[in-house]
Amino acid sequence: MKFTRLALSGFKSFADPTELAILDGLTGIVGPNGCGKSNLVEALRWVMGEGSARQLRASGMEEVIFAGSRWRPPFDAAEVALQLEGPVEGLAGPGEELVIARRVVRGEGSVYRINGREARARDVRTLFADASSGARSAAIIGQGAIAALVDVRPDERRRLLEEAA
Amino acid sequence: MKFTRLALSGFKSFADPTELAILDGLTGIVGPNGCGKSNLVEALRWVMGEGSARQLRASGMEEVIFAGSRWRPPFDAAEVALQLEGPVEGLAGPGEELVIARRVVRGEGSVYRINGREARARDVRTLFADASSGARSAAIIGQGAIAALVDVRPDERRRLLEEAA
Amino acid sequence: ARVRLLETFRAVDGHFRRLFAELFGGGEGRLELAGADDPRVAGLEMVVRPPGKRLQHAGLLSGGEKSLAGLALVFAFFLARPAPLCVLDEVDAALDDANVVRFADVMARIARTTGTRFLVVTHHPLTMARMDRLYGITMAEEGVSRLVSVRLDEAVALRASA
Amino acid sequence: ARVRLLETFRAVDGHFRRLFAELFGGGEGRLELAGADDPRVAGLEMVVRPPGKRLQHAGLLSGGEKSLAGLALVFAFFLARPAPLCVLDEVDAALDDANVVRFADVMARIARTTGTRFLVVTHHPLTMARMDRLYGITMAEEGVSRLVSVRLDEAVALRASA
Ligand SMILES: Nc1ncnc2c1ncn2[C@@H]1O[C@H](COP(=O)(O)OP(=O)(O)OP(=O)(O)O)[C@@H](O)[C@H]1O
Ligand SMILES: Nc1ncnc2c1ncn2[C@@H]1O[C@H](COP(=O)(O)OP(=O)(O)OP(=O)(O)O)[C@@H](O)[C@H]1O
Ligand SMILES: [Mg+2]
Ligand SMILES: [Mg+2]
Repeated sequence: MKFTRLALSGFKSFADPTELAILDGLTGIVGPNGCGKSNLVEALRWVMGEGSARQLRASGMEEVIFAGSRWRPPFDAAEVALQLEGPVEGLAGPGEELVIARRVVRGEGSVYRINGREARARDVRTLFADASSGARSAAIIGQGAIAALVDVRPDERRRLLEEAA
Repeated sequence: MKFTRLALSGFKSFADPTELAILDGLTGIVGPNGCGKSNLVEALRWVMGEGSARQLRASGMEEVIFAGSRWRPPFDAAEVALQLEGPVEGLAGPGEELVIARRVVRGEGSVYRINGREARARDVRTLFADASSGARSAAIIGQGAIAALVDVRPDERRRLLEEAA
Repeated sequence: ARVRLLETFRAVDGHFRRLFAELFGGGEGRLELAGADDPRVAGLEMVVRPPGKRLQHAGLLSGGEKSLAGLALVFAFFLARPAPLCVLDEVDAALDDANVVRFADVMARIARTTGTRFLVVTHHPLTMARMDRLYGITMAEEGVSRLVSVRLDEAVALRASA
Repeated sequence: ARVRLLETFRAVDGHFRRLFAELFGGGEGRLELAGADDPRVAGLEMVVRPPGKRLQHAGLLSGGEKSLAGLALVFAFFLARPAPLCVLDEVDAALDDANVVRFADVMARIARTTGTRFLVVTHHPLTMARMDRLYGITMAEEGVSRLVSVRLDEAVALRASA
């Protein structure tokens, strides 16, 4: 599995369609306080199936929809699409493209799509947590989370081991 | 009340007797990771009557005693003394000196002294939390605590207001 | 006691509004007592809107924005009810350069206004540059801390030693 | 499953020991399964000793030291069980300059070794300098984020804009 592109539209402060090419090696993301760096990280977490609004600093999932600015009104929907390159078990062969998308509309829930076809949240989460093959897909360390690894209880830390094993 | 000097001996990584003069205006404390900056802040919190080892990153109060290094054996005791300048209600007139000290010995508890005379932990805490006069003595914001003020529950934040009122 | 709490609340809120605008270079922040009529059991809410943005619940703020809002609250308490000592341990860790400068300016002004003595632990050269004096802590002997007076250039170099 | 968990544990522990020594420039760290015989219910303990210091419980470590120890664990998992993507949001915020350099060196080597792609959010010029490319996020239009490719000098300047 390879991650190749992240596209956002209406997700938190990313009102306009935005594309991030995910290339080999180390890609830095920089900018002043409050410009949207952690929002970008959360968009990735969200499209990969994050179910907890709290993990996205929100008190409800609709808070990820662009809430407007001084100059613009709020949006009604947010969408994030993640482009992968296979192999992905059961979905894409080597080098084949795969697109995971998630869209949330005010007053309605989230809708997931895999290559344009509607899917369940569970299908997307399984894709990324392919326990059977022992493969992990991604590690996302949120802001402030790294030192906490030392302070968490030993049984919580063991759970990380289980996810990797 | 004025804070004028902090003296440590055997407290955490401060094995040898150390004195910090507390002067007017802004005093910066700098140094590489793990050199002892937060330990110094905790020494102040400790001598002012901190009762929770957890607030000092310790699992037991004896962990604040110098545990030795590669080159030195552990100590048996830790002591911190804080020099104040009055007025301090009931204890010192304007400009008069007042010394608060706390000492912990392995296998025994903490002993507090006010101007050399043994005192109870409660006396020291009351000195610094003089609710009757409405005066606050000190605010200590620990590492990582500032952003948390935004995330804590509203009733916890109100308690800060009560301490100040 | 209830009257006193309300008085203190209004004083703190007044300072918080001014400090928020100053630290954020705009926008608006205020405090509210909510959830009960009696201030002794009500919650102390923070209502914040950074410049150019819309009002949302404070949890959505960025790491740096939360640090600034927290500082506005701490400093508001100091202006409403001055205290002789304020100790800040790396409160500027999440701040970008523009915000660090505003933070240091506000802190310097409070020190002059209220006579509060500040102990400021920092890794930030811009914060160090605003200090009246600097103490460096080293472990020249492994595992043993020593305190020494240092100049600004020495302090900046200290960050890089190991 | 129990055998697999033990295998993974040994692989992660092996990498953790090496990475700890590298990130701390010495000292020793290791992992332990403790509190139960069955690894599926045992706790994963971190035993750490920075260079020159004595072994104490990991909670006593400094903010920067905890960040480094956490990074040693995260990277140990990556070396034991490689994954195609690693996203780090300001993990270097508490690190001094010497430790930032070691962190960036280790991360660069892991990227080359495992082929993992890294997305690294940072305010630290030394980390930025190690990146293969930089994207800047700005809010030229208030409240609206935009993504642009930037050079290193532009990135460093971005930290100071507001
Ligand atoms: N639904 C939304 N609509 C519009 N703006 C939003 C929304 N949710 C969050 N924001 C804004 O996004 C900003 C936070 O962005 P983010 O956390 O990505 O900043 P950051 O670049 O990580 O900053 P820092 O360097 O301080 O961590 C906040 O100011 C918040 O008001
Ligand atoms: N009782 C003790 N005896 C000896 N050393 C101790 C003791 N307690 C803690 N230490 C050591 O003190 C160090 C932590 O110091 P401290 O937290 O003050 O660092 P710091 O200067 O604040 O660093 P940072 O910039 O990373 O926050 C740890 O390495 C720890 O091993
Ligand atoms: Mg952030
Ligand atoms: Mg510290």
